[in-house]
Amino acid sequence: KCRVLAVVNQKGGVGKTTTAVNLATALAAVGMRVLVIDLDPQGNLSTGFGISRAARSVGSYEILFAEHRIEDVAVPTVVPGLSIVTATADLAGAEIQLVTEPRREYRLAEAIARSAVNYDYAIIDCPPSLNMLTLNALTAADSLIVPLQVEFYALEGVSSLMQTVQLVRERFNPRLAIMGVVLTMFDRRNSLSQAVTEDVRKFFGDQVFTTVIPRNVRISEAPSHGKPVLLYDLKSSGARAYMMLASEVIKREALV
Amino acid sequence: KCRVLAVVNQKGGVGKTTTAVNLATALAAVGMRVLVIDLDPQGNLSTGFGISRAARSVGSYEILFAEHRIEDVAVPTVVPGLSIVTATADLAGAEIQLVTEPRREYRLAEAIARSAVNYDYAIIDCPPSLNMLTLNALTAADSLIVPLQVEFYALEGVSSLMQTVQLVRERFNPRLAIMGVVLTMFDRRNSLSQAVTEDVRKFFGDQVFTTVIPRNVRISEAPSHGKPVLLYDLKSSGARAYMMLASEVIKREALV
Ligand SMILES: Nc1ncnc2c1ncn2[C@@H]1O[C@H](COP(=O)(O)OP(=O)(O)OP(=O)(O)O)[C@@H](O)[C@H]1O
Ligand SMILES: Nc1ncnc2c1ncn2[C@@H]1O[C@H](COP(=O)(O)OP(=O)(O)OP(=O)(O)O)[C@@H](O)[C@H]1O
Ligand SMILES: [Mg+2]
Ligand SMILES: [Mg+2]
Repeated sequence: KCRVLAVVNQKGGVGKTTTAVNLATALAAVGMRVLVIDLDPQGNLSTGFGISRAARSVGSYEILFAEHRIEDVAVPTVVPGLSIVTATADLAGAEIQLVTEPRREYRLAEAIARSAVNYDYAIIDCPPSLNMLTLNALTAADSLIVPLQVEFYALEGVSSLMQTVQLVRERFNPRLAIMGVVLTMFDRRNSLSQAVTEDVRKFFGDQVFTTVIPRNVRISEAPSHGKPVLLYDLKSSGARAYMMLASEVIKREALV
Repeated sequence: KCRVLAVVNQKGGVGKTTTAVNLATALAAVGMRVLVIDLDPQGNLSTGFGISRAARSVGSYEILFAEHRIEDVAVPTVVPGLSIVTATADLAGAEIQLVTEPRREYRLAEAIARSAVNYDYAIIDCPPSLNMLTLNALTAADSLIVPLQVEFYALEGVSSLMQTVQLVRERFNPRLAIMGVVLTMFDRRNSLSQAVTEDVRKFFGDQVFTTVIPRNVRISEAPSHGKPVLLYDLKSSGARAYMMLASEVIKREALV
């Protein structure tokens, strides 16, 4: 059965796309069949796999509105065993269009159910907002991963994210579970990081992944080469951290 | 006349709120009467001035929907001469509500016109999205400031921001000008920063502020103390950079 993971946090710039790109790649590297879905009109996930804007013809917009099947729009990536549903420019209009559509929260869930995909994992990258697109991802997901930057503004938003998750569970998707919170861009030099990390572990307990993603310049260089950091520099601390995160995800999945 | 500045970039986490908080404070520090408006449901601007969620009763939601005047909802901050229209929890529903409202793009512009404010500057913090709230800010603004992180994903989004600005000029606000692009979180140690900065200056020319905001841990510590960095640590590199940015803004305004 295909496990659907949504990577969600309405706070901007916390490492959602970076986590979706590199976790998916690490899962594919250990033999899983993986699909990634770009649900952010910015289209950074598609860029992270080196797919230029010109090369994107049909994608997540068509599976939300034109009843395309996932296998009709998914394209291969530079990573063997990993396909992508890209974000095209049309997706920018999806938010307003969804507001008045019937079953507007279920469009993505129905698209995933409609298709005879044989993936082990489908990973959805979400925009920085608790909007209709993110709601679609949460309704379609089995569980969610929350990238969290150890910064004060980022912590502030967690409670409204949890309220939204609770709302989605009650009204649209009772099986939605929190797979875990992953601390990103962790910088040992920054005194705030240490103090905030202890707070987060107190608040979330064992929902916080043991793996912490360090701030690593190779991670931010990789997208300009159109590659995940695992392909760009496998020996980097960033690549190793995402490999560790992938093995933690697999272990947690086995427990569910 | 009150100059309305919108701080906009749909890319998340690039320093929009940090720029709004600290630029506004620096302008107030040199004697300008300043209003800040929190148009992001995350409410980080309100937090940056130490206004707790419990202390926020009426705010930007009421000026968009309940015809309140700005002077009815603006409250003072820890900074002398600086008032704020806060973001309350209701703002989270504003996006969907605006879609079907008459004159939906002009609500904020009309609120500013309706009020007898005599501020020198009104600075609007926007959410990380080119949505109805951001459209309201662009329609109400005389000019916009674009905080730009020197990172690959952040650069990618600039062209769609510019397209949106062009669209707003043609359809809603012909006077909308680009005040400038400010490079944020600049880290000399990061080889990417240097290379990307040259690209940005080539693309934008003299629309890029001379002032570059360095990555500075005191900036990210300040919100947890409910203060702008200028109050938290005036001698820090971050505080000094925002003072310099304020003097550049005043100079650019004089030229308009
Ligand atoms: N561990 C890391 N070390 C260094 N840079 C990182 C790291 N993780 C992410 N980055 C960089 O930080 C920026 C923000 O990350 P990213 O775009 O993945 O966040 P996001 O949450 O997807 O943003 P948005 O809210 O705009 O969708 C990017 O430029 C990315 O390359
Ligand atoms: N120059 C800087 N040096 C160090 N940290 C910074 C700097 N500027 C911003 N930050 C920190 O980086 C994070 C992102 O900044 P901020 O929240 O202002 O961005 P934003 O664009 O408003 O994000 P969003 O898209 O979520 O609204 C915050 O935790 C902030 O404290
Ligand atoms: Mg992203
Ligand atoms: Mg912000």
